[in-house]
Amino acid sequence: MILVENMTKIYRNGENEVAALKDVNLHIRAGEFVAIMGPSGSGKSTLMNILGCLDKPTSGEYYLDGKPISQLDSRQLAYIRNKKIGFVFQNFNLLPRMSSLRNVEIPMIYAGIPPRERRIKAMEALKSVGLEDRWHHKPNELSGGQRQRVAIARALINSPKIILADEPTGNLDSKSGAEIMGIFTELHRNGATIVLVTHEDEIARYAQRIVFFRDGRKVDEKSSELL
Amino acid sequence: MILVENMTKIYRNGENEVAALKDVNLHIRAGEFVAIMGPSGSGKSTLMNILGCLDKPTSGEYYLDGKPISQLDSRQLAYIRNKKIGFVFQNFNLLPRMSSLRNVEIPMIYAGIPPRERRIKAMEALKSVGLEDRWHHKPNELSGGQRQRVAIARALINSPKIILADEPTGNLDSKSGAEIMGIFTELHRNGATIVLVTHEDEIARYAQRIVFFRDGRKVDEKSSELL
Ligand SMILES: Nc1ncnc2c1ncn2[C@@H]1O[C@H](COP(=O)(O)OP(=O)(O)OP(=O)(O)O)[C@@H](O)[C@H]1O
Ligand SMILES: Nc1ncnc2c1ncn2[C@@H]1O[C@H](COP(=O)(O)OP(=O)(O)OP(=O)(O)O)[C@@H](O)[C@H]1O
Ligand SMILES: [Mg+2]
Ligand SMILES: [Mg+2]
Repeated sequence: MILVENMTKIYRNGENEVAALKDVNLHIRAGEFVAIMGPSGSGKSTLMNILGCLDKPTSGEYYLDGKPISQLDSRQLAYIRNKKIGFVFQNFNLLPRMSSLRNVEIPMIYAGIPPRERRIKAMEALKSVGLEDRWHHKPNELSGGQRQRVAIARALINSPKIILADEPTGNLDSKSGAEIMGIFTELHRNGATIVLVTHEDEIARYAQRIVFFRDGRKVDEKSSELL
Repeated sequence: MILVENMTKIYRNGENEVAALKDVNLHIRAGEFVAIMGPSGSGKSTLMNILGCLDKPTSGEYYLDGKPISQLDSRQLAYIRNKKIGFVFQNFNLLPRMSSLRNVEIPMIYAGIPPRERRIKAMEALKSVGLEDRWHHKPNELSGGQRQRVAIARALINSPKIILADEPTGNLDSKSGAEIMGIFTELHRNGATIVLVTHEDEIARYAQRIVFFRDGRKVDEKSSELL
Protein backbone atom coordinates (compact mmCIF):
# COMPACT_ATOMS: atom_id res chain seq x y z
CA MET A 1 0.00 0.00 0.00
CA ILE A 2 2.68 2.50 1.07
CA LEU A 3 6.30 1.89 0.15
CA VAL A 4 9.05 4.41 0.81
CA GLU A 5 12.50 3.57 -0.59
CA ASN A 6 15.77 5.31 0.25
CA MET A 7 13.99 8.59 0.75
CA THR A 8 15.92 11.74 1.50
CA LYS A 9 14.48 15.25 1.91
CA ILE A 10 16.74 18.26 2.09
CA TYR A 11 15.39 21.76 2.63
CA ARG A 12 17.54 24.41 1.04
CA ASN A 13 17.13 28.09 1.96
CA GLY A 14 19.88 30.01 0.25
CA GLU A 15 23.10 28.56 1.62
CA ASN A 16 21.33 26.86 4.51
CA GLU A 17 20.66 23.11 4.21
CA VAL A 18 18.59 20.94 6.53
CA ALA A 19 18.38 17.20 5.91
CA ALA A 20 14.92 16.50 7.31
CA LEU A 21 14.80 12.86 6.10
CA LYS A 22 17.86 10.69 5.51
CA ASP A 23 17.67 7.48 3.54
CA VAL A 24 14.32 6.38 4.95
CA ASN A 25 12.84 2.99 4.12
CA LEU A 26 9.29 2.24 5.21
CA HIS A 27 6.62 -0.27 4.25
CA ILE A 28 3.03 0.00 5.41
CA ARG A 29 0.59 -2.71 4.34
CA ALA A 30 -2.97 -2.01 3.27
CA GLY A 31 -5.22 -1.94 6.33
CA GLU A 32 -2.38 -1.48 8.80
CA PHE A 33 -2.47 1.03 11.69
CA VAL A 34 0.98 2.47 12.29
CA ALA A 35 2.09 5.10 14.80
CA ILE A 36 5.14 7.29 14.18
CA MET A 37 7.02 8.67 17.16
CA GLY A 38 10.20 10.62 17.68
CA PRO A 39 11.69 13.84 19.04
CA SER A 40 10.59 17.28 17.95
CA GLY A 41 12.24 18.05 14.61
CA SER A 42 13.02 14.42 13.74
CA GLY A 43 11.22 14.51 10.35
CA LYS A 44 7.76 13.12 11.14
CA SER A 45 5.68 15.92 9.55
CA THR A 46 8.07 16.06 6.60
CA LEU A 47 7.43 12.35 5.98
CA MET A 48 3.67 12.83 6.38
CA ASN A 49 3.62 15.67 3.85
CA ILE A 50 5.37 13.47 1.31
CA LEU A 51 3.03 10.53 2.02
CA GLY A 52 0.11 12.92 1.54
CA CYS A 53 1.45 14.02 -1.88
CA LEU A 54 1.81 17.57 -0.58
CA ASP A 55 5.58 17.61 -1.03
CA LYS A 56 8.22 15.70 -2.97
CA PRO A 57 11.36 14.00 -1.69
CA THR A 58 14.82 15.17 -2.79
CA SER A 59 15.72 11.60 -3.69
CA GLY A 60 14.26 8.12 -3.30
CA GLU A 61 10.78 6.98 -4.23
CA TYR A 62 7.28 6.78 -2.80
CA TYR A 63 5.03 4.03 -4.16
CA LEU A 64 1.33 4.25 -3.35
CA ASP A 65 -0.62 1.10 -4.26
CA GLY A 66 2.30 0.13 -6.47
CA LYS A 67 2.39 3.43 -8.41
CA PRO A 68 5.53 5.58 -8.24
CA ILE A 69 4.21 8.97 -7.16
CA SER A 70 6.99 10.89 -8.92
CA GLN A 71 5.56 9.77 -12.25
CA LEU A 72 1.98 10.94 -11.70
CA ASP A 73 0.67 14.14 -13.23
CA SER A 74 -0.99 16.91 -11.24
CA ARG A 75 -4.53 15.66 -12.00
CA GLN A 76 -3.70 12.20 -10.67
CA LEU A 77 -2.05 13.71 -7.59
CA ALA A 78 -5.08 15.92 -6.95
CA TYR A 79 -7.32 12.86 -7.14
CA ILE A 80 -5.19 11.04 -4.57
CA ARG A 81 -5.05 14.03 -2.23
CA ASN A 82 -8.79 14.68 -2.39
CA LYS A 83 -10.33 11.25 -2.59
CA LYS A 84 -7.86 8.64 -1.44
CA ILE A 85 -6.16 10.34 1.49
CA GLY A 86 -7.54 12.17 4.52
CA PHE A 87 -4.95 14.45 6.13
CA VAL A 88 -5.15 15.85 9.65
CA PHE A 89 -2.55 18.64 9.83
CA GLN A 90 -0.47 19.32 12.94
CA ASN A 91 -1.53 22.98 12.72
CA PHE A 92 -5.07 22.23 11.44
CA ASN A 93 -4.91 24.42 8.29
CA LEU A 94 -8.54 25.52 8.54
CA LEU A 95 -9.78 28.31 6.27
CA PRO A 96 -10.03 31.28 8.64
CA ARG A 97 -12.97 33.10 7.09
CA MET A 98 -15.28 30.12 6.83
CA SER A 99 -17.48 28.42 9.39
CA SER A 100 -16.66 24.98 10.78
CA LEU A 101 -19.42 23.56 8.59
CA ARG A 102 -18.00 25.10 5.44
CA ASN A 103 -14.50 23.94 6.33
CA VAL A 104 -15.73 20.36 6.69
CA GLU A 105 -17.62 20.61 3.39
CA ILE A 106 -14.56 21.61 1.35
CA PRO A 107 -13.30 18.09 0.45
CA MET A 108 -16.82 17.14 -0.66
CA ILE A 109 -16.91 20.08 -3.08
CA TYR A 110 -13.78 18.62 -4.70
CA ALA A 111 -15.48 15.23 -4.79
CA GLY A 112 -18.44 16.70 -6.65
CA ILE A 113 -21.01 15.98 -3.95
CA PRO A 114 -24.19 18.11 -4.34
CA PRO A 115 -24.87 20.92 -1.82
CA ARG A 116 -27.74 19.42 0.14
CA GLU A 117 -25.98 16.08 0.66
CA ARG A 118 -22.75 17.93 1.57
CA ARG A 119 -24.48 19.94 4.24
CA ILE A 120 -26.09 16.89 5.81
CA LYS A 121 -22.86 14.88 5.84
CA ALA A 122 -20.84 17.82 7.22
CA MET A 123 -23.35 18.28 10.05
CA GLU A 124 -23.13 14.56 10.87
CA ALA A 125 -19.33 14.72 10.87
CA LEU A 126 -19.35 17.69 13.26
CA LYS A 127 -21.81 15.79 15.46
CA SER A 128 -19.45 12.78 15.56
CA VAL A 129 -16.71 14.99 17.05
CA GLY A 130 -19.13 16.72 19.45
CA LEU A 131 -19.28 20.08 17.63
CA GLU A 132 -22.73 20.30 16.05
CA ASP A 133 -23.55 23.40 18.09
CA ARG A 134 -20.38 25.13 16.85
CA TRP A 135 -21.15 24.65 13.13
CA HIS A 136 -21.38 28.39 12.42
CA HIS A 137 -18.24 29.38 14.37
CA LYS A 138 -15.17 30.43 12.41
CA PRO A 139 -11.82 28.98 13.53
CA ASN A 140 -10.94 32.02 15.70
CA GLU A 141 -14.27 31.53 17.51
CA LEU A 142 -13.30 28.01 18.54
CA SER A 143 -11.02 26.63 21.24
CA GLY A 144 -7.73 24.98 20.21
CA GLY A 145 -9.12 21.48 20.70
CA GLN A 146 -12.31 22.37 18.82
CA ARG A 147 -10.25 23.51 15.81
CA GLN A 148 -8.37 20.24 15.98
CA ARG A 149 -11.66 18.30 15.95
CA VAL A 150 -12.94 20.29 12.95
CA ALA A 151 -9.71 19.43 11.12
CA ILE A 152 -10.28 15.75 11.97
CA ALA A 153 -13.90 15.83 10.79
CA ARG A 154 -12.79 17.43 7.53
CA ALA A 155 -10.07 14.81 6.97
CA LEU A 156 -12.51 11.93 7.37
CA ILE A 157 -15.47 13.33 5.44
CA ASN A 158 -14.84 11.51 2.14
CA SER A 159 -14.28 8.17 3.95
CA PRO A 160 -10.69 7.99 2.68
CA LYS A 161 -8.87 4.65 2.39
CA ILE A 162 -5.73 6.19 3.87
CA ILE A 163 -5.73 8.45 6.92
CA LEU A 164 -2.63 10.49 7.75
CA ALA A 165 -3.01 12.13 11.14
CA ASP A 166 -0.24 14.40 12.45
CA GLU A 167 -0.61 14.77 16.25
CA PRO A 168 -4.45 14.59 16.11
CA THR A 169 -4.87 14.68 19.92
CA GLY A 170 -2.16 17.23 20.80
CA ASN A 171 -4.72 19.78 21.99
CA LEU A 172 -7.30 17.42 23.45
CA ASP A 173 -8.04 16.38 27.02
CA SER A 174 -7.90 12.64 27.61
CA LYS A 175 -11.65 12.12 27.20
CA SER A 176 -11.89 13.99 23.88
CA GLY A 177 -8.68 12.24 22.79
CA ALA A 178 -10.17 8.83 23.56
CA GLU A 179 -13.31 9.71 21.58
CA ILE A 180 -11.19 10.63 18.56
CA MET A 181 -9.15 7.44 18.86
CA GLY A 182 -12.45 5.55 19.00
CA ILE A 183 -13.32 7.03 15.60
CA PHE A 184 -9.92 6.02 14.18
CA THR A 185 -10.29 2.52 15.64
CA GLU A 186 -13.70 2.12 14.00
CA LEU A 187 -12.39 3.32 10.63
CA HIS A 188 -9.45 0.93 10.92
CA ARG A 189 -11.84 -1.95 11.64
CA ASN A 190 -13.63 -0.99 8.42
CA GLY A 191 -10.46 -1.33 6.40
CA ALA A 192 -8.71 2.05 6.48
CA THR A 193 -4.93 2.30 6.52
CA ILE A 194 -3.87 4.71 9.25
CA VAL A 195 -0.55 6.47 9.82
CA LEU A 196 -0.63 8.55 12.98
CA VAL A 197 2.11 10.77 14.42
CA THR A 198 1.94 11.18 18.17
CA HIS A 199 4.21 11.95 21.08
CA GLU A 200 1.94 10.22 23.61
CA ASP A 201 2.40 6.53 24.42
CA GLU A 202 -1.30 6.05 25.28
CA ILE A 203 -2.26 7.22 21.80
CA ALA A 204 0.45 5.15 20.09
CA ARG A 205 -0.94 2.02 21.80
CA TYR A 206 -4.07 2.19 19.60
CA ALA A 207 -1.83 1.34 16.63
CA GLN A 208 -0.53 -2.10 15.74
CA ARG A 209 3.06 -1.11 15.08
CA ILE A 210 5.18 1.84 16.14
CA VAL A 211 7.96 3.30 14.01
CA PHE A 212 10.57 5.52 15.68
CA PHE A 213 12.38 8.42 14.04
CA ARG A 214 15.39 10.37 15.21
CA ASP A 215 17.25 13.10 13.36
CA GLY A 216 15.65 12.29 10.00
CA ARG A 217 16.19 8.54 10.17
CA LYS A 218 13.97 5.59 10.97
CA VAL A 219 15.79 4.06 13.93
CA ASP A 220 13.50 1.41 15.37
CA GLU A 221 10.11 -0.25 15.14
CA LYS A 222 8.15 -2.49 17.44
CA SER A 223 4.75 -3.94 18.05
CA SER A 224 2.63 -1.56 20.10
CA GLU A 225 2.19 -4.29 22.75
CA LEU A 226 5.84 -3.79 23.65
CA LEU A 227 5.48 -0.05 24.30
CA MET B 1 -1.07 38.32 43.20
CA ILE B 2 -3.91 37.12 40.96
CA LEU B 3 -7.50 37.44 42.14
CA VAL B 4 -10.49 36.66 39.93
CA GLU B 5 -13.93 37.45 41.39
CA ASN B 6 -17.29 36.34 40.00
CA MET B 7 -15.95 36.45 36.49
CA THR B 8 -18.21 35.77 33.54
CA LYS B 9 -17.25 35.94 29.86
CA ILE B 10 -19.89 35.75 27.16
CA TYR B 11 -18.99 35.79 23.48
CA ARG B 12 -21.72 37.31 21.33
CA ASN B 13 -21.70 36.87 17.56
CA GLY B 14 -24.91 38.36 16.23
CA GLU B 15 -27.67 36.39 17.91
CA ASN B 16 -25.33 33.63 18.99
CA GLU B 17 -24.17 33.62 22.62
CA VAL B 18 -21.52 31.39 24.20
CA ALA B 19 -20.85 31.66 27.93
CA ALA B 20 -17.18 30.69 28.00
CA LEU B 21 -16.67 31.50 31.72
CA LYS B 22 -19.45 31.43 34.31
CA ASP B 23 -19.03 33.06 37.71
CA VAL B 24 -15.41 32.02 38.17
CA ASN B 25 -13.57 32.70 41.41
CA LEU B 26 -9.84 32.06 41.56
CA HIS B 27 -6.98 33.13 43.81
CA ILE B 28 -3.34 32.53 42.92
CA ARG B 29 -0.70 33.66 45.41
CA ALA B 30 2.57 35.28 44.40
CA GLY B 31 5.15 32.60 43.65
CA GLU B 32 2.61 29.82 43.27
CA PHE B 33 2.71 27.26 40.43
CA VAL B 34 -0.81 26.33 39.37
CA ALA B 35 -1.95 23.97 36.61
CA ILE B 36 -5.34 24.37 34.93
CA MET B 37 -7.01 21.31 33.45
CA GLY B 38 -10.36 20.55 31.88
CA PRO B 39 -12.10 19.34 28.74
CA SER B 40 -11.67 20.94 25.35
CA GLY B 41 -13.84 24.05 25.22
CA SER B 42 -14.17 24.43 29.00
CA GLY B 43 -12.85 28.02 29.09
CA LYS B 44 -9.16 27.61 29.93
CA SER B 45 -7.74 29.77 27.10
CA THR B 46 -10.48 32.34 27.65
CA LEU B 47 -9.38 32.65 31.28
CA MET B 48 -5.71 32.84 30.28
CA ASN B 49 -6.40 35.64 27.79
CA ILE B 50 -8.12 37.67 30.51
CA LEU B 51 -5.31 36.98 33.01
CA GLY B 52 -2.85 38.14 30.34
CA CYS B 53 -4.78 41.43 29.86
CA LEU B 54 -5.48 40.47 26.24
CA ASP B 55 -9.24 40.37 26.75
CA LYS B 56 -11.79 41.70 29.21
CA PRO B 57 -14.47 39.80 31.13
CA THR B 58 -18.16 40.50 30.56
CA SER B 59 -18.66 40.88 34.31
CA GLY B 60 -16.65 40.33 37.48
CA GLU B 61 -13.19 41.64 38.27
CA TYR B 62 -9.55 40.73 37.83
CA TYR B 63 -7.12 42.09 40.41
CA LEU B 64 -3.42 41.85 39.60
CA ASP B 65 -1.17 42.68 42.57
CA GLY B 66 -4.17 44.34 44.18
CA LYS B 67 -4.98 46.58 41.19
CA PRO B 68 -8.35 46.20 39.45
CA ILE B 69 -7.41 45.69 35.81
CA SER B 70 -10.66 47.22 34.52
CA GLN B 71 -9.51 50.60 35.86
CA LEU B 72 -6.09 50.67 34.17
CA ASP B 73 -5.46 52.72 31.04
CA SER B 74 -3.99 51.30 27.85
CA ARG B 75 -0.46 52.43 28.72
CA GLN B 76 -0.58 50.63 32.08
CA LEU B 77 -2.02 47.52 30.41
CA ALA B 78 0.71 47.56 27.76
CA TYR B 79 3.32 47.75 30.51
CA ILE B 80 1.83 44.72 32.25
CA ARG B 81 1.56 42.71 29.03
CA ASN B 82 5.11 43.47 27.94
CA LYS B 83 7.10 43.54 31.15
CA LYS B 84 5.19 41.76 33.88
CA ILE B 85 3.66 38.81 32.07
CA GLY B 86 5.15 36.23 29.72
CA PHE B 87 2.48 34.52 27.61
CA VAL B 88 2.91 31.23 25.76
CA PHE B 89 -0.02 30.96 23.34
CA GLN B 90 -1.75 27.68 22.53
CA ASN B 91 -1.29 28.43 18.82
CA PHE B 92 2.13 30.13 19.29
CA ASN B 93 1.26 33.44 17.51
CA LEU B 94 4.69 33.85 15.95
CA LEU B 95 5.19 36.55 13.32
CA PRO B 96 5.31 34.56 10.07
CA ARG B 97 7.73 36.71 8.10
CA MET B 98 10.42 36.98 10.76
CA SER B 99 13.13 34.61 11.82
CA SER B 100 13.01 32.76 15.15
CA LEU B 101 15.65 35.16 16.45
CA ARG B 102 13.62 38.22 15.52
CA ASN B 103 10.48 36.69 17.00
CA VAL B 104 12.25 36.15 20.32
CA GLU B 105 13.64 39.71 20.25
CA ILE B 106 10.23 41.36 19.90
CA PRO B 107 9.39 41.70 23.64
CA MET B 108 12.84 43.20 24.26
CA ILE B 109 12.18 45.89 21.66
CA TYR B 110 9.13 46.89 23.72
CA ALA B 111 11.28 46.86 26.84
CA GLY B 112 13.74 49.28 25.25
CA ILE B 113 16.70 46.92 25.26
CA PRO B 114 19.46 47.99 22.82
CA PRO B 115 20.02 45.91 19.64
CA ARG B 116 23.33 44.23 20.50
CA GLU B 117 22.16 43.10 23.94
CA ARG B 118 18.83 41.94 22.44
CA ARG B 119 20.57 39.78 19.89
CA ILE B 120 22.81 38.14 22.49
CA LYS B 121 19.93 37.43 24.87
CA ALA B 122 17.70 36.10 22.08
CA MET B 123 20.45 33.72 20.95
CA GLU B 124 20.89 32.48 24.53
CA ALA B 125 17.15 31.97 24.86
CA LEU B 126 17.05 29.93 21.65
CA LYS B 127 20.00 27.92 22.93
CA SER B 128 18.14 27.17 26.17
CA VAL B 129 15.33 25.54 24.17
CA GLY B 130 17.75 23.72 21.86
CA LEU B 131 17.17 25.87 18.77
CA GLU B 132 20.30 27.97 18.30
CA ASP B 133 20.94 26.40 14.88
CA ARG B 134 17.42 27.34 13.75
CA TRP B 135 17.76 31.07 14.59
CA HIS B 136 17.36 32.18 10.97
CA HIS B 137 14.39 29.93 10.17
CA LYS B 138 10.97 31.51 9.77
CA PRO B 139 8.03 29.77 11.49
CA ASN B 140 7.02 27.85 8.34
CA GLU B 141 10.58 26.49 8.17
CA LEU B 142 10.28 24.96 11.62
CA SER B 143 8.59 21.84 12.94
CA GLY B 144 5.48 22.19 15.13
CA GLY B 145 7.40 21.54 18.32
CA GLN B 146 10.17 23.94 17.27
CA ARG B 147 7.60 26.73 16.79
CA GLN B 148 6.26 25.93 20.23
CA ARG B 149 9.73 26.23 21.71
CA VAL B 150 10.35 29.58 19.98
CA ALA B 151 7.05 30.81 21.48
CA ILE B 152 8.26 29.67 24.90
CA ALA B 153 11.65 31.37 24.51
CA ARG B 154 9.90 34.59 23.46
CA ALA B 155 7.55 34.48 26.48
CA LEU B 156 10.42 34.12 28.93
CA ILE B 157 12.87 36.60 27.42
CA ASN B 158 12.08 39.56 29.72
CA SER B 159 12.25 37.32 32.83
CA PRO B 160 8.60 38.06 33.65
CA LYS B 161 7.26 37.72 37.21
CA ILE B 162 4.15 35.97 35.91
CA ILE B 163 4.22 33.21 33.31
CA LEU B 164 0.99 32.17 31.59
CA ALA B 165 1.55 29.06 29.50
CA ASP B 166 -1.32 27.61 27.45
CA GLU B 167 -0.54 23.97 26.57
CA PRO B 168 3.24 24.63 26.28
CA THR B 169 4.12 20.97 25.65
CA GLY B 170 1.21 19.98 23.40
CA ASN B 171 3.49 19.43 20.40
CA LEU B 172 6.56 18.13 22.20
CA ASP B 173 7.90 14.61 22.68
CA SER B 174 8.37 13.63 26.30
CA LYS B 175 12.09 14.51 26.38
CA SER B 176 11.62 18.01 24.93
CA GLY B 177 8.58 18.42 27.20
CA ALA B 178 10.64 17.52 30.26
CA GLU B 179 13.34 20.02 29.24
CA ILE B 180 10.74 22.78 28.99
CA MET B 181 9.24 21.83 32.36
CA GLY B 182 12.78 21.98 33.76
CA ILE B 183 12.98 25.60 32.61
CA PHE B 184 9.62 26.40 34.24
CA THR B 185 10.66 24.66 37.45
CA GLU B 186 13.85 26.72 37.60
CA LEU B 187 11.97 29.98 37.01
CA HIS B 188 9.48 29.01 39.71
CA ARG B 189 12.31 28.34 42.15
CA ASN B 190 13.53 31.85 41.37
CA GLY B 191 10.21 33.36 42.38
CA ALA B 192 8.02 33.39 39.26
CA THR B 193 4.27 32.84 39.50
CA ILE B 194 3.24 30.26 36.91
CA VAL B 195 -0.21 29.41 35.55
CA LEU B 196 -0.03 26.52 33.10
CA VAL B 197 -2.85 24.95 31.09
CA THR B 198 -2.27 21.32 30.20
CA HIS B 199 -4.24 18.22 29.37
CA GLU B 200 -1.45 15.87 30.45
CA ASP B 201 -1.24 14.61 34.05
CA GLU B 202 2.57 14.26 33.92
CA ILE B 203 2.90 17.93 33.08
CA ALA B 204 0.32 18.99 35.70
CA ARG B 205 2.36 17.20 38.38
CA TYR B 206 5.12 19.81 38.07
CA ALA B 207 2.66 22.32 39.58
CA GLN B 208 1.78 22.65 43.25
CA ARG B 209 -1.97 22.90 42.81
CA ILE B 210 -4.35 21.85 40.04
CA VAL B 211 -7.56 23.71 39.24
CA PHE B 212 -10.23 21.91 37.19
CA PHE B 213 -12.64 23.57 34.78
CA ARG B 214 -15.73 22.19 33.12
CA ASP B 215 -18.19 24.03 30.91
CA GLY B 216 -16.93 27.48 31.91
CA ARG B 217 -16.91 26.85 35.65
CA LYS B 218 -14.19 26.07 38.15
CA VAL B 219 -15.37 22.72 39.52
CA ASP B 220 -12.53 21.37 41.66
CA GLU B 221 -9.02 21.90 42.87
CA LYS B 222 -6.46 19.69 44.53
CA SER B 223 -2.84 19.43 45.45
CA SER B 224 -0.84 17.96 42.57
CA GLU B 225 0.32 15.13 44.86
CA LEU B 226 -3.21 13.76 44.73
CA LEU B 227 -3.33 13.57 40.92
N1 LIG C 1 10.80 24.67 5.07
C1 LIG C 1 11.83 24.28 5.84
N2 LIG C 1 13.06 24.81 5.64
C2 LIG C 1 14.09 24.43 6.41
N3 LIG C 1 14.02 23.50 7.37
C3 LIG C 1 12.82 22.94 7.61
C4 LIG C 1 11.66 23.29 6.88
N4 LIG C 1 10.62 22.58 7.36
C5 LIG C 1 11.10 21.80 8.35
N5 LIG C 1 12.43 22.03 8.51
C6 LIG C 1 13.32 21.35 9.44
O1 LIG C 1 13.25 19.94 9.17
C7 LIG C 1 13.29 19.21 10.39
C8 LIG C 1 12.13 18.24 10.45
O2 LIG C 1 10.92 18.96 10.55
P1 LIG C 1 9.54 18.19 10.81
O3 LIG C 1 8.46 19.23 10.77
O4 LIG C 1 9.41 17.04 9.88
O5 LIG C 1 9.75 17.62 12.29
P2 LIG C 1 8.72 16.83 13.24
O6 LIG C 1 9.32 15.50 13.53
O7 LIG C 1 7.34 16.86 12.66
O8 LIG C 1 8.76 17.69 14.57
P3 LIG C 1 7.61 18.03 15.65
O9 LIG C 1 7.45 16.81 16.49
O10 LIG C 1 8.22 19.17 16.41
O11 LIG C 1 6.38 18.42 14.92
C9 LIG C 1 13.26 20.22 11.52
O12 LIG C 1 14.53 20.26 12.13
C10 LIG C 1 12.91 21.54 10.86
O13 LIG C 1 13.61 22.65 11.43
N1 LIG D 1 -14.60 34.35 19.70
C1 LIG D 1 -15.46 33.41 20.13
N2 LIG D 1 -16.76 33.47 19.79
C2 LIG D 1 -17.62 32.52 20.21
N3 LIG D 1 -17.32 31.48 20.98
C3 LIG D 1 -16.03 31.36 21.36
C4 LIG D 1 -15.02 32.31 20.95
N4 LIG D 1 -13.83 31.91 21.46
C5 LIG D 1 -14.07 30.78 22.15
N5 LIG D 1 -15.38 30.45 22.10
C6 LIG D 1 -16.04 29.33 22.77
O1 LIG D 1 -15.78 29.45 24.17
C7 LIG D 1 -15.56 28.18 24.73
C8 LIG D 1 -14.29 28.20 25.54
O2 LIG D 1 -13.18 28.34 24.67
P1 LIG D 1 -11.69 28.21 25.21
O3 LIG D 1 -10.78 28.51 24.06
O4 LIG D 1 -11.51 29.03 26.43
O5 LIG D 1 -11.62 26.66 25.61
P2 LIG D 1 -10.38 25.80 26.14
O6 LIG D 1 -10.73 25.28 27.48
O7 LIG D 1 -9.12 26.56 26.00
O8 LIG D 1 -10.38 24.57 25.14
P3 LIG D 1 -9.15 23.71 24.50
O9 LIG D 1 -8.71 22.77 25.58
O10 LIG D 1 -9.82 22.99 23.36
O11 LIG D 1 -8.09 24.65 24.06
C9 LIG D 1 -15.54 27.16 23.60
O12 LIG D 1 -16.72 26.39 23.65
C10 LIG D 1 -15.47 28.00 22.34
O13 LIG D 1 -16.24 27.46 21.28
MG1 LIG E 1 5.60 17.75 13.23
MG1 LIG F 1 -7.43 26.33 24.81
